[in-house]
Amino acid sequence: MKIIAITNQKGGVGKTTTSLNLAAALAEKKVRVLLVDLDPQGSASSVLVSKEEGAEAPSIYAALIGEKPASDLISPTRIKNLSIIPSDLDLAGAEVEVARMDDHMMRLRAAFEDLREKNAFDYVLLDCPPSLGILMSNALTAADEILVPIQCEYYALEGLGLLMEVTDRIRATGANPTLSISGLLLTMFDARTNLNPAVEREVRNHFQEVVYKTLIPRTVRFAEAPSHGRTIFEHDPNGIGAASYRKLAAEFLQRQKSQ
Amino acid sequence: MKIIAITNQKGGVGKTTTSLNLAAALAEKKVRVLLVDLDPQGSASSVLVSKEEGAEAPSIYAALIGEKPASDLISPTRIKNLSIIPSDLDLAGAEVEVARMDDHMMRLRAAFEDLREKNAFDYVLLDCPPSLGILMSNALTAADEILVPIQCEYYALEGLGLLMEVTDRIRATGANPTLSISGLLLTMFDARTNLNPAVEREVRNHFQEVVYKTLIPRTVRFAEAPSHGRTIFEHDPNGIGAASYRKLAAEFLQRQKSQ
Ligand SMILES: Nc1ncnc2c1ncn2[C@@H]1O[C@H](COP(=O)(O)OP(=O)(O)OP(=O)(O)O)[C@@H](O)[C@H]1O
Ligand SMILES: Nc1ncnc2c1ncn2[C@@H]1O[C@H](COP(=O)(O)OP(=O)(O)OP(=O)(O)O)[C@@H](O)[C@H]1O
Ligand SMILES: [Mg+2]
Ligand SMILES: [Mg+2]
Repeated sequence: MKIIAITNQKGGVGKTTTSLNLAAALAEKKVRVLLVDLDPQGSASSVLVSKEEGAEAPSIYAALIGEKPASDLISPTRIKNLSIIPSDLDLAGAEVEVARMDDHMMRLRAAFEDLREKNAFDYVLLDCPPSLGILMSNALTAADEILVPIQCEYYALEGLGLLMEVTDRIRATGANPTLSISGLLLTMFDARTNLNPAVEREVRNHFQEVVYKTLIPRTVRFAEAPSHGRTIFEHDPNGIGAASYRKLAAEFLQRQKSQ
Repeated sequence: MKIIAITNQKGGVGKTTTSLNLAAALAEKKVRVLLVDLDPQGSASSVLVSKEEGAEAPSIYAALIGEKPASDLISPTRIKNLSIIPSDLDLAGAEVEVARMDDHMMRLRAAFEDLREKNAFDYVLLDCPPSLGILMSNALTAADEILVPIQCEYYALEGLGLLMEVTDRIRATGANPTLSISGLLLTMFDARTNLNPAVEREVRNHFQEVVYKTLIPRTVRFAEAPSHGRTIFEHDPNGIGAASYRKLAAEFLQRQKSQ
């Protein structure tokens, strides 16, 4: 089992869209996937869990405060091979509660220990909120690898340096010594602008083969899908959006095999 | 003096772009403006403060931990009538430090008291990070009003309910009894899609005159400007982007007068 944090403290770069659709694309290829929604906004949960189910379903909050292990919080979804641990509003308050605990960085890592023992999933994807706070440091301490969605714009590049620093610190303090940034994914790519191809060149020059070959194109279909509570595969199965995440899933699995 | 929090916990909706360009547009109209960068990513600071100045300039962190009052942290910028209190990386760690203080919500409000007494500015704009954590609750407790940038997409709508709840709670607990959401601003508007006009209709129907008449159009000029360290007025002074923020500044001042 591998735990992958889908994270970038810059907001609106496609973390949730990537977590949701990469998870669904892997599930389509018969890979057993668990999606954990660490964002108090619960964008990923809102697509996979109905409002009625959500009110009953346990959330990752219980694991963070040590009430339950993660394996007690898993709900199935309508998509075969894809399960979820949803988020809920209480997560917003968790920052203050967890900050006051001695081992405030290790809560999630401890909660996932029984998941690792049971080995019921091939991959666990963590959808992270856009922040540098406690939820992010918990995700980075619990994860094996990091996949960073990056919009091809200037502010996104600026944030990368920061993310590298935070990752180095998590490794250096011994909280998670083997953590690595295993992939950078360029999202919302619009080849008609001058800016996006220019930023792509800069990112590929600088980070070389860490950058996924797969580019996720900007298409309004991605923005429409969540308003119908659907993944891109359910909303526009034959479009360029669905094709790009299927391609990403194949490239992701290829990389995992050759590690 | 009025303190306006530019906030939306949803990421990438145009908070920094609005804080920066509304501040610059107001300064152009000879309004005295202070921009406070509460985002550890420091996107707004990176445009207004050079890397060399940034290393020396004091940041809002000192005010949050009670080391200095806000009025000691102000730096001028190259733009007349516009001053800044920049952010820095220490802000990321502030969440844990401030969470452990008894009055963890009131730190910023207390730090701004001397600013209110000196009354050196007409407006103070707070650029908020995309989060529901301590920095956000400090901004909402310190502010008189909230301006919410909203992308015309589904996830943005979902977050609005949440923001309303958080604001109600800040009012109800007495932390800031007169706080109000004074404006909703539709950003990144692309009339060629079906989605954006549909979301605009929904938002205007629901929130009526709270929604600014001014729409901010999606144009790549906004994404280019920060890579040159410029405001939209410096990067593309005669384009539709600059025109939209000038129009917003006029509508903003009109609303303030008629309150
Ligand atoms: N490739 C794409 N093309 C067009 N729109 C996209 C694309 N990917 C995502 N979007 C839209 O852009 C917005 C931001 O995406 P998303 O919510 O996935 O980002 P995020 O990084 O998870 O945001 P946050 O920082 O708030 O968690 C959403 O409205 C989404 O539907
Ligand atoms: N009207 C617009 N048209 C096109 N691009 C825009 C527009 N406004 C902002 N952008 C670009 O979209 C990206 C997100 O904008 P911005 O950083 O202002 O959002 P934010 O809400 O401050 O993000 P965060 O949640 O990370 O703080 C930036 O790269 C910015 O340059
Ligand atoms: Mg998200
Ligand atoms: Mg911002």
